[in-house]
Amino acid sequence: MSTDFQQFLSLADESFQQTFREIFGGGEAQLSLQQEEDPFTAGVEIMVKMPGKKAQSLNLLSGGERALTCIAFIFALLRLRPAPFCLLDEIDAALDQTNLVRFAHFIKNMAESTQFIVITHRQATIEAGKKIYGVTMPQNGVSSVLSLTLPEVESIAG
Amino acid sequence: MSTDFQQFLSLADESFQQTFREIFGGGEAQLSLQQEEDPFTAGVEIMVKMPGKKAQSLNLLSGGERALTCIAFIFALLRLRPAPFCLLDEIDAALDQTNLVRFAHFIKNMAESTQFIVITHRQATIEAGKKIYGVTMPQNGVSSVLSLTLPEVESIAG
Amino acid sequence: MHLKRLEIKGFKSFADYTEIHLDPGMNIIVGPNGCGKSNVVDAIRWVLGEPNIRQLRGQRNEDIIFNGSDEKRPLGMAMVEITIDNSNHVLPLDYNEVTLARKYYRSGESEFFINRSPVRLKDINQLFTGTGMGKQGYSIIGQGELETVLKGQPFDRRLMLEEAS
Amino acid sequence: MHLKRLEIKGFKSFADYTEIHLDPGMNIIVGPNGCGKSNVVDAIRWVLGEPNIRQLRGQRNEDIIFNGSDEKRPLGMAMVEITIDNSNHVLPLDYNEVTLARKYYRSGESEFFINRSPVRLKDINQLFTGTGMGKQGYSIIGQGELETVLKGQPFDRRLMLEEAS
Ligand SMILES: Nc1ncnc2c1ncn2[C@@H]1O[C@H](COP(=O)(O)OP(=O)(O)OP(=O)(O)O)[C@@H](O)[C@H]1O
Ligand SMILES: Nc1ncnc2c1ncn2[C@@H]1O[C@H](COP(=O)(O)OP(=O)(O)OP(=O)(O)O)[C@@H](O)[C@H]1O
Ligand SMILES: [Mg+2]
Ligand SMILES: [Mg+2]
Repeated sequence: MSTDFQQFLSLADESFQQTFREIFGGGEAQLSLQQEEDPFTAGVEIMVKMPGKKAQSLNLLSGGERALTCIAFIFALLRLRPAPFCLLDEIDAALDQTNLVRFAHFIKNMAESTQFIVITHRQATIEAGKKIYGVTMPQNGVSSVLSLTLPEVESIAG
Repeated sequence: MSTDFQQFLSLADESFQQTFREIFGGGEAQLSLQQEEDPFTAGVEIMVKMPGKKAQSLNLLSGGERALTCIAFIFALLRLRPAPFCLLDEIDAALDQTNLVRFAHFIKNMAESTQFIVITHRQATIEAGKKIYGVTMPQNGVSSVLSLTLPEVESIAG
Repeated sequence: MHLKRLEIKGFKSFADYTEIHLDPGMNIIVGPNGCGKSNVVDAIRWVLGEPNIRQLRGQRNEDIIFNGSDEKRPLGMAMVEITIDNSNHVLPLDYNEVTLARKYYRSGESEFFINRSPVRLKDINQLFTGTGMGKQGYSIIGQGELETVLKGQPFDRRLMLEEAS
Repeated sequence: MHLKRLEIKGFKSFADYTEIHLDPGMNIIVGPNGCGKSNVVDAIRWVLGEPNIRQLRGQRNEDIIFNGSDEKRPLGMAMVEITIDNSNHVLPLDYNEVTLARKYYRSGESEFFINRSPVRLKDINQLFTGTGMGKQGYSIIGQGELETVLKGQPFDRRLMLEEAS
């Protein structure tokens, strides 16, 4: 008979499996409870399999693969237990063009039901935005913020 | 009367000050020995001042400012004590366009006297290269390497 | 519930008064290195009741007050105010709009306000209990923090999931 | 001294034989996520004598042998060979060209070679003593390792500088 946490974990696992497949366009992912006598102190294991590759321990994944796996995990939690808003600071830094476009597409959909505030340097992510703010320092050391349109971004994004 | 290490530290400090100013186009940087009774166990302090801003403790710097400061430190050591070759894996990830161009310019000069092998996704860094290799996986899970020219990079860089 | 407006004065690099109106959907912040983007995230964390200066990349509490530049002298106070749309009453208050404000003076004094009434820091923190925005949260991912999800011990992941459940 | 040629077979994602000729100046490696760029860095570290599998993102020694994909079966051995231009005799050998090779079998056996002569791992490591490529080195910065320069304790920075001096 499973604990409250084990029940929640099974929901989180389901959400993670689905979110992972959507974001990576395939592959498999799983959350599971460590095999330990006490189910109240056992930790949570993550297993992922990239499309076409074998299941690997997380440490053997590439920088971009790990980043997108973490993003899938966070988005899986947000879908299961929506937060009122989500702040993301340059989480797309390690993604290549293909993965970046997937990420931008995915987050644009999630923004239908959750408010996002996203700091980014990447064009695809910027284009998913409803509102764009440019932060600059026309005077050294003093920040200044202005609302931007997409064409204006070119000159300001670092 | 200073120890061997203190003498080397003063050379490293000089190289770091100069390299930092060149890379940032201004500002100041300094390495110094912590004030401790035993000069053999004292650690090394770093102080930096970005152009136009006040001297800050490192933790208050931005992601890009910290990245470029670390790059200045490593390049300062390389100029002082050249290594036969230098391997850099995506160290330009956090730099904005302006800092990236400075970095690319700087590393291109250093490559006159030191061999560099640089993994990057950034266009300015790619253009500083003499030889370009593209790594792909035409067959899932199996890497394949081919020599590329600059125009060919567009299709392959992630 | 969503964030509507952010007002910042004297907080870190925001020496001048700054007002940011947020869309209920997708907001993007861009700009060069070191211009203040992550400082906006710090400002939001701070006004929502972050007690630990180290979570805001500081070492001493006064690190969050504008400490001057080549052309401007240091300021004596940091202030951040956030206006939240509460029409679905996620926050346990009878208002459709909730404004939180936080001030910190170089003297070491702090002030906290909910809809202009002075409160204590714990009152602000208690406002968010059960809204999914706790300490182990997954709703604020700071710069360089993305991999902590995977990198930690399996037990830390459990804690994060328990927070969510 | 500079690296001239790298040959890889069976190491991590390099199931097929791969040969890379390096320029004495600036070499750039590009490609999508997960295609093997950082694995090239791991291969260079490995053939130059890295004893610790954790420095190569592995947990068990056999993690560096190609372990199969959906279309290819696992291999039984990993091999990396590096050819070094030694015309300035930075390496204490009488040759203008030095070739180092390292093999690892699933059985757990290892083989090491300098110019085709079998040697031990420590012989390869001792070759580089005093060339500025030691453990605290600043000549190999892996993915995500850039900030370790600043982030560590002041004493770690000292160790890195002592290594350089
Ligand atoms: N109390 C303070 N007073 C004045 N300036 C400060 C203060 N605290 C931090 N800063 C400055 O704010 C800048 C950091 O801003 P921030 O981290 O928001 O940059 P960023 O826009 O996120 O850049 P990046 O793209 O590099 O991450 C630094 O230059 C830092 O010196
Ligand atoms: N022993 C192994 N057998 C087969 N594949 C492996 C092995 N070890 C690692 N890999 C695979 O190699 C890939 C990682 O490659 P690498 O880290 O070089 O990517 P990368 O090109 O640097 O990508 P990124 O741009 O995301 O950093 C992973 O997909 C991983 O699963
Ligand atoms: Mg930032
Ligand atoms: Mg990599």
